[in-house]
Amino acid sequence: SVTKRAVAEAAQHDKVPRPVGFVPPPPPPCPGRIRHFDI
Amino acid sequence: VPAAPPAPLSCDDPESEAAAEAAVNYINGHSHHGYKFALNRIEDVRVVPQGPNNDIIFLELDLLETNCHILSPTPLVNCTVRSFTEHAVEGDCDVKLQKLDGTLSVLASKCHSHADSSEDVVQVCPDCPLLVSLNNTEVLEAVSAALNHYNSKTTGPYLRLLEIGRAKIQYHPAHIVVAEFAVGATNCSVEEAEANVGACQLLPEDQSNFGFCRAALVKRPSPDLQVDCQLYGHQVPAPNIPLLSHDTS
Repeated sequence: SVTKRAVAEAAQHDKVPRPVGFVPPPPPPCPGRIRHFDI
Repeated sequence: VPAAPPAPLSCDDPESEAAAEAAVNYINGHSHHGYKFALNRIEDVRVVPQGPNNDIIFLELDLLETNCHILSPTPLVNCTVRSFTEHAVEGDCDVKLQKLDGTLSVLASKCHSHADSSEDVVQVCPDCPLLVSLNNTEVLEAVSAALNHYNSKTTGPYLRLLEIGRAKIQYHPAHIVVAEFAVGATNCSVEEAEANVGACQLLPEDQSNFGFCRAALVKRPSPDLQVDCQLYGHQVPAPNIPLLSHDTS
């Protein structure tokens, strides 16, 4: 099914080694984290 | 060579969080009604430099209502945020602060609070009671009955209603009115109040003369009334006082 293929592709993609010196992109500056729950 | 402008502050930056903490303390410290609010999310932060070690900080905050009344001496850190199914109340605040030589001070704040939509609560919890207007007739009836009953059973000072904080009504499977309200101790005993309630004056505005009550009035299937009041000057909570109790469980 489409769902399974999408999951499989994502899992495969995750196994690709990241290049040396890879820095993950910074989190978006705002809004910040939710401490309790979103209304 | 002029210095490069500082990178914009992130909402989750410790500096933003410190400013938000100062803002929440200020908002709770300057409120006289309702409940203490806790920080849920920093929605936006903007810093406008004014000079060396002098910034103006604008914050947009999303707050959530806790179960601590604003008159309660309980520190905010020990207050529990109302859960979603309790029918949460949200506060949206715009705050202007100054950070001068590392010291934060609030210059202005503006907040609006609103309850979460009933539809949202019902979707998650179809049987949960929902918030109703504080001047709802059934709520006023429940608060009046609860306070009268508490006063009739207590040996302490006569308590007078200060404000109703929140109220909910559930219709199924039982018809229950739940209310929370703040009270103030007066200079009268209950007997003196029965003789002339108009002569009873609230004691000085000291935290120890305030209290908080929770009441549940069951209207159907069996009439029942539960009242639990705690005076902030007395750390041991008063016991539950049942009235018209058909079920003692």
